[in-house]
Amino acid sequence: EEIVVRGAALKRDLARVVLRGVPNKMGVAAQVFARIAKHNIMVDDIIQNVYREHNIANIGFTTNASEAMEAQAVCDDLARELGIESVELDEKVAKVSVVGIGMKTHSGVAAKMFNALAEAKVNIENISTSEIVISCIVRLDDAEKALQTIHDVFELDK
Amino acid sequence: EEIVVRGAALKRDLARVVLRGVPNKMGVAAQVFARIAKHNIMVDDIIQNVYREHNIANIGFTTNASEAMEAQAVCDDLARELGIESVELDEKVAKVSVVGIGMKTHSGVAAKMFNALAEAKVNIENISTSEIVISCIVRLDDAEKALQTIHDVFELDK
Ligand SMILES: C[C@@H](O)[C@H](N)C(=O)O
Ligand SMILES: C[C@@H](O)[C@H](N)C(=O)O
Repeated sequence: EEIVVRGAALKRDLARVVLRGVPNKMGVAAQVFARIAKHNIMVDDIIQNVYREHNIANIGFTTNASEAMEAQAVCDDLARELGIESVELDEKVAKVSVVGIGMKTHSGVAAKMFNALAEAKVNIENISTSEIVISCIVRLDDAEKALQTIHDVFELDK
Repeated sequence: EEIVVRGAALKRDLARVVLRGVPNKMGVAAQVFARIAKHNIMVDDIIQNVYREHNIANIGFTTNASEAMEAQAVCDDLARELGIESVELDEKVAKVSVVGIGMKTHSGVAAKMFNALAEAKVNIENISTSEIVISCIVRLDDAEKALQTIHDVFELDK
């Protein structure tokens, strides 16, 4: 299957909120995002990993840096109401993405992207993928460097 | 912004591998997926959450259930070589997705999807999103129920 990387994208000035120790019970994620939607907080990406052994999950999401404080406040209330262990906020992150077609078997493209970031001395904090996009959350300070190295490695026009 | 949900999709017979306690050092994700690519293991989605306080990350990825044992073996080797705490394998999961356009502000659509799953008594194990897709990993046993409730709630044609 021909993998064609078409372009790269960068979203600067994002904040990441992580809800740690979320009870792994039906309906909890629905309550969290219904509340966030009620407050009209922009959600860029959502990443949840489950920890079945301890019956908890970690839910991370990105929002505009300008909405970080409000997002944290909403999540602090949710944490008290739903028994979520803690809420972490990181206000200085960015998302760099590779966009392509036929990326169903991600590992080849992913490995190339992750390697490009490693060579450029960029640490990868979060990863999320879909069939046509691979995204990495990095420090805001690394945003330009991250985009540049991806353009170089995948030989994309500016 | 008009949010238009266009359809739903289901991928059955997936397995999930989770690498826990991955050193949060540059180049580690590149090594993991370069090795997986070398073994030609199909990777459907990748989800990584970072735990900055402890300087570790958890990396989860889904693959075909038929490749589960090989994926686990490859990851067990990586765990020894890279100092990854543990490798968890879950062989009976499925991915249900909502596909739309203009989903940039996910929280409204996400809340509706998560609520539909909660009403149908489906537990959400993983979540990953991009601008046009929201995906949830659920137990394989819940796959049909999950797809049905999403069709109903978003009024999608079969
Ligand atoms: C955990 C892993 O993603 C690491 N932070 C890296 O950049 O490779
Ligand atoms: C953690 C949260 O996603 C929970 N498992 C739910 O289904 O809502």
